[in-house]
Amino acid sequence: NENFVGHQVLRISATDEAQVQKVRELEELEHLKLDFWRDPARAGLPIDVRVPFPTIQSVKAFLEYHDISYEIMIEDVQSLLDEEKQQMSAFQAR
Amino acid sequence: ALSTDAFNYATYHTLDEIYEFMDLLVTEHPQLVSKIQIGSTFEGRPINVLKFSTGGTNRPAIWIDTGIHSREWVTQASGVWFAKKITKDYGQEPTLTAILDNMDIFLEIVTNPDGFVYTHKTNRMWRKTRSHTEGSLCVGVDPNRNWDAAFGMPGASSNPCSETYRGKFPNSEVEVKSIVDFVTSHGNIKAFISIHSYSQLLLYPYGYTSEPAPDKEELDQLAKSAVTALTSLHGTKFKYGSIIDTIYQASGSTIDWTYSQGIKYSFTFELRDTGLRGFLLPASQIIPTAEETWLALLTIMDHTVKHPY
Repeated sequence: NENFVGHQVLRISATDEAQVQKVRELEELEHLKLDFWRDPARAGLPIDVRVPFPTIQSVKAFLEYHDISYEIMIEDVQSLLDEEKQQMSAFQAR
Repeated sequence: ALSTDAFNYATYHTLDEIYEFMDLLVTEHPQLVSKIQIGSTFEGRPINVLKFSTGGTNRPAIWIDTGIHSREWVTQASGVWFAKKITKDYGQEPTLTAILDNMDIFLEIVTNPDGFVYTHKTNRMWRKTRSHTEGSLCVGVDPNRNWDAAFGMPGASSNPCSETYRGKFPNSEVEVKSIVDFVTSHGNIKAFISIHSYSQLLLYPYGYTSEPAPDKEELDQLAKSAVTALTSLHGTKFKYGSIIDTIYQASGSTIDWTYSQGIKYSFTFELRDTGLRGFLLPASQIIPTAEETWLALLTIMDHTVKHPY
């Protein structure tokens, strides 16, 4: 099973087209292994992205450097998956 | 579960469990429900569709699919709930009864079975199909960019490693081609509703161009009514509009193709939530999500029956 320990989901708020473009640049960087849950479309629309633990600091630094605001929507993806799995197992056992 | 009454609708299920549920439902309601296999997936699994019909030959029909993106688990779970709801309400609830007395309903609960199994066994975050692309180590195609509608235009990727990879050619994915073949050979589908999550949106064509669809006014009015019905149950707010205006440009998408085939009432839902949990929606929200979505579906289906074309 793939592990998502420490993966975070960030909500990025790009205020203008230039910031949207900057986020698109991130999307092109395959080595960051970003998973866009909501793609960068246009200014004003939220962009949600799952960021793996090893790249989280560089992604946040990139956003801060470019003055792009973000918030953490999911602190640790794996803990939610564990919860989900536990609940399914509990129902199956019942 | 020994019967679909005992089935747990408030938890997420595996493909095997959902397929067993479908068989059980057919056994319990042989006069109303049948199972059709419209194809086999890349990895060889059956692609099953439930047909709800009260008789007639090649009646006008409504198509509903859930789970074309495998990680959007609340959609497959809602599909299961819809199936049960149809069997419970036929003959009891006047709107659904009138719909089924005039039209058939086709429901494909797990539209991307290989991807769905992969989300359970290996990677909960998997979205695409599981097909292989020659010359690439990356697996899968986005089945919502693989349709023959502005295929290859902006709004999809040509990179096999991208989550929105469109595939080598239109209908390259058997999961897509099977629906295309079914819809074209049926020839009498009047509404086509494809269900995704998340974002709380009800969308209509187009995704590839900002040109308004010829039926935009009617679709917009209908979307407004459907969203009003949805919101009336739990207060969940939905936005509505064309794909390109509401979210982003997307080419090769499902409902752009169905609309191009003359299926006027072509809609895409994006169910709960707006990003707090995203694809990891707690199972406690399955039933409320399905219940409210059902009201919107009923509005669209009712309109379809009452406005023949």
